[in-house]
Amino acid sequence: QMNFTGDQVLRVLAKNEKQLSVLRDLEGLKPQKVDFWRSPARPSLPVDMRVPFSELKDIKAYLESHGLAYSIMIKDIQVLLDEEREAMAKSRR
Amino acid sequence: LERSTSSFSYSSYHTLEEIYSWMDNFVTEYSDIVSKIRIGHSFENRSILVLKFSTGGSQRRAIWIDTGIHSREWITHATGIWTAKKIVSEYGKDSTLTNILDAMDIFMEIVTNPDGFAFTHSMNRLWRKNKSTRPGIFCIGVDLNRNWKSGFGGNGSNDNPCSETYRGPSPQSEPEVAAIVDFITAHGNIKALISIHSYSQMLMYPYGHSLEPVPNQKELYSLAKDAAQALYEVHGIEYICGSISSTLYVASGITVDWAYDSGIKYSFTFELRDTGRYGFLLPASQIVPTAHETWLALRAIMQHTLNHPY
Repeated sequence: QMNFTGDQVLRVLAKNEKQLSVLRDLEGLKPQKVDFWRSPARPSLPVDMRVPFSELKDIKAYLESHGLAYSIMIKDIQVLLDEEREAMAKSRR
Repeated sequence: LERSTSSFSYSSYHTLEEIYSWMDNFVTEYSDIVSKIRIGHSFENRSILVLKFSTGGSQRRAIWIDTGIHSREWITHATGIWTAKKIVSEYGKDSTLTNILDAMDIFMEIVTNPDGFAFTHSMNRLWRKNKSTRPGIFCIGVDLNRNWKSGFGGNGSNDNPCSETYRGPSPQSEPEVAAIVDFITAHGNIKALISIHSYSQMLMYPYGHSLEPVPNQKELYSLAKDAAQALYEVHGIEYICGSISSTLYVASGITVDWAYDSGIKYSFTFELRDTGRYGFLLPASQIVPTAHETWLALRAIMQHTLNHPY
């Protein structure tokens, strides 16, 4: 099983189309690093993206440098995955 | 493995083996109304299974429901399982459902992407695509919801095999998609298709590949609003309704566009809840509430299809 310790999901609220395209550029800048859970669609909709722990500092700096407001939706993915796995094992028992 | 569906936990997530074993028990227990059909094999040669709910007749008008085309969206498979149990439990009690099943069949494909789903349990919980590989291509998998013929190759998909929305080398190149196309085309009397995804609480209809409104857009919007209202009344979860391209983003080569262009007028896609906190990692405690509210919306769409033959 892949381990996602320290990986976070950031929720970004783009104000306009320009900021949405800044987010879309990320897929090219960091290929296979940023995993869009909710892709950039329109300013009224949040963009959720999973960021590996190793990329967090870069990505947050990128967002801040482009004036993109974000919040941390999931602080550590692996914690939720461990809980999910434990719940499945418990149910099986 | 579970010995009967009554001991099966509908409020937990399950592996592919557990789901396929549940299906066998389910079909055995409700053999008067449910049967299992193998419509094909996945890229890694797993069976692609469909549950058929029928009270008789032949070549009846029918409804198609699929879940799990994106393997990490575990809430959708769990919702499909719960819905299957609901159908057999309510038949003969719920007059709306009884009328639907007395006149039409329902086909449910619960694990539409079995290879990807198995991979989320074994290696990568956040895997989305199928597991196809091709000589000379470094990355694995095709986004099965970009591989359909309608609008294939448009800018709402990606030709980079390493992208999460990689469309594949050609329309219906993926066995998981081709199996559904062959089945629905051969059946020839599917009148509604509902493809269930997660997450973001939306109920949408074609087109995804273009902003052009479909001819019966008004009817689809009104039906989506009615279904979303029925869903809202259960737990107060609000859904956004509209066409995919105008509500979300342009997406090309998707299931519901192909269905619509194949003559299935009532084609919808659900994006189930996450309530804004968990994304694809919705806790199992939310399976039953999610499935319950979704059921009311599905029932509204099926009832409309029953009452509006075409």
